[in-house]
Amino acid sequence: QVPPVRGVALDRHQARLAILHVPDRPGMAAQIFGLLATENISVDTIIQSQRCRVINDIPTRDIAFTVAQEDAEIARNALSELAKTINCGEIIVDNAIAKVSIIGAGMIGCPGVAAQFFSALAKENINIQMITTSEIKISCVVAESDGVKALKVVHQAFDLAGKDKIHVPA
Amino acid sequence: QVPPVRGVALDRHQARLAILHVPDRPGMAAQIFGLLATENISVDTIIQSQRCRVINDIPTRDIAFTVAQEDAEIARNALSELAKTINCGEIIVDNAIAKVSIIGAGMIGCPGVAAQFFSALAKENINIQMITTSEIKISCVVAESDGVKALKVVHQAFDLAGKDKIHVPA
Ligand SMILES: C[C@@H](O)[C@H](N)C(=O)O
Ligand SMILES: C[C@@H](O)[C@H](N)C(=O)O
Repeated sequence: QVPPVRGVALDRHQARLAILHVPDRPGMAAQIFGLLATENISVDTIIQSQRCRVINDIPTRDIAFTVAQEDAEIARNALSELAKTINCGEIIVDNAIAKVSIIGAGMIGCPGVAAQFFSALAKENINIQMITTSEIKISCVVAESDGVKALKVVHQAFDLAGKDKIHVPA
Repeated sequence: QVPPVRGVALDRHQARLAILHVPDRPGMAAQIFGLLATENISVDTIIQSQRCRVINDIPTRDIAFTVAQEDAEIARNALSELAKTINCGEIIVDNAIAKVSIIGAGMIGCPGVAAQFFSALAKENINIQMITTSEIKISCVVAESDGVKALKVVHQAFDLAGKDKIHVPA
């Protein structure tokens, strides 16, 4: 009987970049992440949602991704040249984020687990900025100042006292 | 020497729901996914990006998630009542999507893998609608009509001929 959640992780050393208004046609994501790879910038999480906005008759989407905080400015500078070529909007950097994740092999097909995670954060008035999921991991990006509290309350919510508190060292 | 990508998966039986303009304050995600859990609706992927839009002075975010196609209308109906209470915008259902994913234990810290995935799709003129990542999986949502082609070209791009073609049966 595998508990759906076996651990909680916190990473307070990421920064988020958002590239706004990327023209929504094939090849854009490839160019952006191809460039970051050429610059040897390691990307942790990529989030692109479905929301397509038409700007000057051109359908666009925002693409967000996270990197280690020390790479944020390098990433922004690397992209600023490409930004002119692909004609996207501004690139926004937010250093004050924390990524808190629940991890477990038993999560898939357990409808309540995500809700339980979000509720634990909500009860402490922690606002969820970004959500990304896979079968073994659900991650929420919150404000960096909420990071440690988030780790604690999610830990309690899944009854993980004393075990598997995977805290990425400050 | 573990190859970063060991398999490609295609799922053409998902539908995407997008809840637009969810008031961006604690508790919203918890209520939405709590309700879906109560209705026993299994959610595959949740994507919420950073883009916050102020509407009538209220900061809002869009939340997108995918479910099995047969659950899409049940999910929409379940949420339509809650939508009035939490005062979000419309709920959009898109049944014509496919989720194509690359899977591998060796992907983390391999900056070029995501770019290679996106380039393979771009070369076939396949537009990427959504992106979500974890250490062992990168998923792109594309149009359902692009699904099989996407599986094929990504397979080729990672040189996986003959192995590990995890195709979710039609
Ligand atoms: C926005 C970006 O993802 C674009 N749709 C692409 O396929 O590259
Ligand atoms: C938009 C929604 O995710 C909200 N920020 C919450 O915390 O529930």
